[in-house]
Amino acid sequence: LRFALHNTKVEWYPIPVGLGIGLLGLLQFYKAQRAERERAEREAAGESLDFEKVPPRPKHRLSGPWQVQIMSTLPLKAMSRLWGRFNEIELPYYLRVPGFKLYSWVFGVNLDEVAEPDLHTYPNLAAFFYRKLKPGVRPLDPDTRAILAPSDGRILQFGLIERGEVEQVKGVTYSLDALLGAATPNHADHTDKFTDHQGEPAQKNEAKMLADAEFAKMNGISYTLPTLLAGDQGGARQRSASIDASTPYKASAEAEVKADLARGDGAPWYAPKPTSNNALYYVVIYLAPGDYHRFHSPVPWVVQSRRHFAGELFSVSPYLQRHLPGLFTLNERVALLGRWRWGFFSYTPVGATNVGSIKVNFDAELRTNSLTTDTAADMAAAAAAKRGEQYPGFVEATYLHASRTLGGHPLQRGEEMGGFQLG
Amino acid sequence: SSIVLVFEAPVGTRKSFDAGWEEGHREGGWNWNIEKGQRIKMGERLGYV
Repeated sequence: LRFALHNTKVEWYPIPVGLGIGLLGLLQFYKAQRAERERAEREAAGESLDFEKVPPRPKHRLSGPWQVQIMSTLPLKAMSRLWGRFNEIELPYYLRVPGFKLYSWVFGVNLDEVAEPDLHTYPNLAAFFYRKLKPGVRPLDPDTRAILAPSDGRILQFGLIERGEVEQVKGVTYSLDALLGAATPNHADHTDKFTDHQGEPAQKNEAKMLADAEFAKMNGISYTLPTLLAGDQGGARQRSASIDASTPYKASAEAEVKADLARGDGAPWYAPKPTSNNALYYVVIYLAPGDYHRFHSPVPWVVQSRRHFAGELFSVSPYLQRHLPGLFTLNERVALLGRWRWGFFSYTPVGATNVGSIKVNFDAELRTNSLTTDTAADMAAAAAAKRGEQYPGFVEATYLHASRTLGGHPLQRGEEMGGFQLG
Repeated sequence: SSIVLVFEAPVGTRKSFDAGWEEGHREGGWNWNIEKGQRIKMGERLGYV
């Protein structure tokens, strides 16, 4: 034995990463098949919907190369949450500076811009990733007619929206309805329901909002995006906000936004804008891992509602954008909808595998990349399926009571709105 | 992560190139100041009306 141990040559070979990914994909595939079979058996047996055992929302069947197919079978959201937990582990004091400097060197972080120059103060990578910048290092363009870049990043696409379609990459388009959602839950009874939610725990509130969305959907009361663009605020104003009770009232922001909106054409901001000479434009900005990951308001505007799409968390790297059509309509995202001086304005942060948590500063109850909200969405999808309806794909909440006169949450030009966090 | 902005803005009228404006400039309408693939920092202008 001693001879064998001392004289046998040992060679180590790495197991290919693809093999590991393939194995995980296979296991996930079998798991999904088994869950689907069990669900079909339950339905065949005529069992009622059991909310304790809610089947997961069916995954989209994706087209694309085998890499994309395998990726679609992976538990991306669970992996993202795990990644987030891992990055919240406190780093040893003496490893912080070399660790963050290495990260900065690899991903091109400019440490001279970081607000807190002592890197020891960041306990982990998650805190460093969500760093603030020094005041004044991102001056706002002085032209008040301009729309400002909401964050650091790279311009992926921009242009005019024609026939309601947004181009993701050349030749691949997706509809605006798929990105922002078409039907809006809207009903006069909504007011009381939302108002009653003040101060309740987020989880319970989210479930109630889901019930509300289901209620409105069931009653078929909604307005479409074109109606929204045309400025039909009648129904929308009946809905009520409860979700930003913790946000302090900002008189200065309200005054600035109100003044700016009034400059559009002299009419009150809520008056229907003449749409005959208006068009819809879009721009997509990609944030790389080393970029500053807080986002800001590009114009003075009023956020009237937010729609949380608890989708998947694919990477949004340029490679996947080229190979996965409709990527932005599959991923988890928060569509903030509102108005600016020229009409409709929407702002949609889209999550990714490594950066799954979207934080909105004025919405304390929003939870993204959360098991709770995923389960709530699964419940709503299951309930809709049981009624033979299609799940709208999002949970909506409104900010209409957030301001005394504007009917939404006002945001100033350049104001920090939130950010992306690891996991 | 990514951010998608979708907004309404006036189209305006195309100004003549001979008049000294850059090509594609629309008077009273939306004009882009960016290029595809361009690196941008928060606060820089994407375009203007």
